[in-house]
Amino acid sequence: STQRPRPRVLLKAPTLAEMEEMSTSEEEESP
Amino acid sequence: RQVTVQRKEKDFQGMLEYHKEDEALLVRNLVTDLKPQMLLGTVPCLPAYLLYMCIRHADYVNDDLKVHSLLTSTINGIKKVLKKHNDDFEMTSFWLSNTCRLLHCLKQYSGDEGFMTQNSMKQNEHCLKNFDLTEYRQVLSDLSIQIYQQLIKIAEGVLQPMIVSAMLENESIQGLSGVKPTGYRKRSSSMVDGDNSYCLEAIVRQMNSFHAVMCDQGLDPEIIQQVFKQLFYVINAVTLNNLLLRKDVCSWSTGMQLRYNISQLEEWLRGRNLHQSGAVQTMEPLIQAAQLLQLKKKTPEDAEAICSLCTSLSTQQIVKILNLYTPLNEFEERVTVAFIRTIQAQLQERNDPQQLLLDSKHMFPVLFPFNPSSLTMDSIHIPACLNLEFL
Repeated sequence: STQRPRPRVLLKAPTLAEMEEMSTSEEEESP
Repeated sequence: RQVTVQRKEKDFQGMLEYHKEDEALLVRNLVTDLKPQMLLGTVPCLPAYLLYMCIRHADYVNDDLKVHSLLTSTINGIKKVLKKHNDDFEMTSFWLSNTCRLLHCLKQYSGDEGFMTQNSMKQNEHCLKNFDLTEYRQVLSDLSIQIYQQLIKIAEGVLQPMIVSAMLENESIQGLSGVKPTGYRKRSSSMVDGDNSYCLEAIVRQMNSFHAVMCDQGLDPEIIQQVFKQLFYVINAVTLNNLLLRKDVCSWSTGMQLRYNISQLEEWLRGRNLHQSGAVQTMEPLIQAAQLLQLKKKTPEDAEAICSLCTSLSTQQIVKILNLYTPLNEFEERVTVAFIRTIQAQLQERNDPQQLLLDSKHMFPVLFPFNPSSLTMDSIHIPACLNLEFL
């Protein structure tokens, strides 16, 4: 039987600025 | 007996699997520690294709956290490289090219029919299966704009010290120094003078260098066109602003040299197939200023000719140039006040901007048209120098 492919799930993305903040806080946390 | 072993053709799926714990190493080797020179002779934008293949596998196994993590690390890695190399044209161009290519891949293989019209059947098989990455495409688009702005800033920084010298002060036309206004004679030079002056060839050489780097790295032709449109705008703005403030360059001979220099730049654009980029149009104010310096400036008919020609110069700019205009010698008259009044009367209907000088910091908004690739993911090979054996 033919199955309709299920719709793709939208992945929510942070903004560019939010990604940079995440990166900065990770660097601050690491020893 | 000789035995012929038939090797089975490997059918690559066009994906790259990696362990989550290898993500940092992947981003280090493919982004942060990567030097463009390491990839000479390989397919342009190889990092973008490899990254897409990794994203594709994470999508294939339905691991959304892995997709998020890889895209975030990649984008942050690219930003880190660009911050470190914020004065490096080649590196910035390399990452503009790769970021745009990754964006094109995410569209081309998104599964959206609008982006699949030029795909082969094989390429359609390589589309994402589980995730819609529209929001990440927006992030990559924003990143591309930032990288483009950095690229322009670097290129303008290189050109800036050359512009006035090359466009207005250096004489390449033989015999022109004899026609300079009295008191303003300057010796001509063919290369850089001891006092850091530049000739037009220096600008042309630099443009050649920029063009070669961007082409070798596979930057989309539409983006290359926009880069040169922007750079030519800056040349126009800086040169014209200088002209509007200096008496010593408002002369017939400067007009002559300027027209020659502009024609050389136009020829360069044509030679690189960039004459449709809009770059020539951005030079129109300067072209008209150069012509204005050479036109007769005496009779009402002369005034009419000037007004119909100088459509890209404001009234204020035309009047300024006429006020600054320095005659060749004692036999040529200065531009009279009456002539300038005639010009102003003829142009009073115009709704001109009030400011005299052009904004040399103005940037045209950049567009990144969709540019799918004919390359198939199953044909990509990873060079050993990238140290990605764990993929």
